[in-house]
Amino acid sequence: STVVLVFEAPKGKRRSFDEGWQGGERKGGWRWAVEQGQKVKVGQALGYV
Amino acid sequence: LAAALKRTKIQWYPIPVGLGIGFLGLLQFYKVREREGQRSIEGGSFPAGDEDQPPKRRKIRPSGPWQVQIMSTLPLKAVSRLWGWFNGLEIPYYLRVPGFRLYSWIFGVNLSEVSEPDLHVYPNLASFFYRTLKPGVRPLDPDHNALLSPADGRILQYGMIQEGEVEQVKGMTYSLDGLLGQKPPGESEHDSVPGAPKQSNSRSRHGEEELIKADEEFARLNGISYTLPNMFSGPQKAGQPTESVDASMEATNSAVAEVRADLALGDTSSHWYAPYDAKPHHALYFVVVYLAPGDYHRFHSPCSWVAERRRHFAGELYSVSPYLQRTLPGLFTLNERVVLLGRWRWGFFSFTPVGATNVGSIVINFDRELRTNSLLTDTAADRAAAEAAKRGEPYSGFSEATYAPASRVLGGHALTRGEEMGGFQLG
Repeated sequence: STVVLVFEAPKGKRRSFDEGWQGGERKGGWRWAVEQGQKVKVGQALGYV
Repeated sequence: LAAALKRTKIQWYPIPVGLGIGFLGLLQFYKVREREGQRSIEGGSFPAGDEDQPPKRRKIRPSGPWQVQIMSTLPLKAVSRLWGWFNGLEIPYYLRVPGFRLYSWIFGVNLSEVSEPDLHVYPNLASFFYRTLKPGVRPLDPDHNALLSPADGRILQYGMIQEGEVEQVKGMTYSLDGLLGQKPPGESEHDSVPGAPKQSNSRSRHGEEELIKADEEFARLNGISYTLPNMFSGPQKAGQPTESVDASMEATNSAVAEVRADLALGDTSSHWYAPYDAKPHHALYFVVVYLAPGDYHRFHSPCSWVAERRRHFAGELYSVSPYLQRTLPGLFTLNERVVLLGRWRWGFFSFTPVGATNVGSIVINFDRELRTNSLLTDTAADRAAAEAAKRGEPYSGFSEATYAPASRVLGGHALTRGEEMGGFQLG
């Protein structure tokens, strides 16, 4: 069995070079907290906004 | 036999050229005919001269290796129902504990987490499979900006949705429309309530500003630190634990509705609902969580959100093992699944439990009408799928239901983060 989540989340704003832009890194947006193949438990964070 | 083989004279003759050409021509004829037939099924043109004839329908079998081809010939739903019936048989009392312990050893079940310490309580494997856990063994991430894992399992795939395409595993993609069904109309069901004003985009934006004002007004009246986005992450009163406040979310939202009514705002909740289209500076993301046979098979709400509508796709019940996900393209769009569409604080949100051969029954706690993989109580989707199967056609439709709005603000069934939503049952 499988659960598929599809959701909308902010991409965040791209950091400027002066702010320490690191190749596509965005601030304030969605970021994943898991890796592919990782085992997870109910209540564990998949990502943060 | 040996003597006959030894003494028989073998004489070789050349095959006539005409026979060879005829054979190749026949082969080519069948290939072209098959290709044209396939095109007519997919909605393309009919073979020349057959314009007046209805297209010849054939059952489309999924492409893939021989294991997939064999699997596609099996009556998987019947197998799943038989499996469910078998696992519903009562196990003799003295065999229960060794049986469940063996199962746990094979599939890695942590028995110390099971709510019932006495395994004799479970009369069969189906009830053990749908077990509950001890309170507190699955603590929720304290950060309210986190999206929580809905189930125990393994992350198979995650990422951003590009141009409406969801990547299954390693480059295999399928469309969002295929997975969730076509995009619902721009306004949700509760907008059609008599007397409720219809919203245009500009009206919606205007409504959002008004809603924020109402929100602030509500906060001022009640002394609650409560902002619009927090409505979906659970309002927090200063000095009170989050859990107790979450429990009163329904009452709080009713209060918000009252404030909105006082300010004569009408229903402006639809402006959040922009399915499949992310707002500017937003994007659509997806994550696939695979539950192994030994995992806890109930699923929980990953965040505070509102489920507005349910779509039941009565498809097939292929296994959803990582191997088959790699080898069977569009597996999630073939299998039976329940799509819950709604919204959370950042916009569109959908939750889709996908069934499999061993766990064909999907239970949604707040949806008593839903019947999946049921022979006795076939749903409209099941019947439509069965009729399509009789005609040899693939069934891509679904039956849809909308959840009655709990309040004019929410417009659907509200779910708090970590709340148990349902689960997968054997067969």
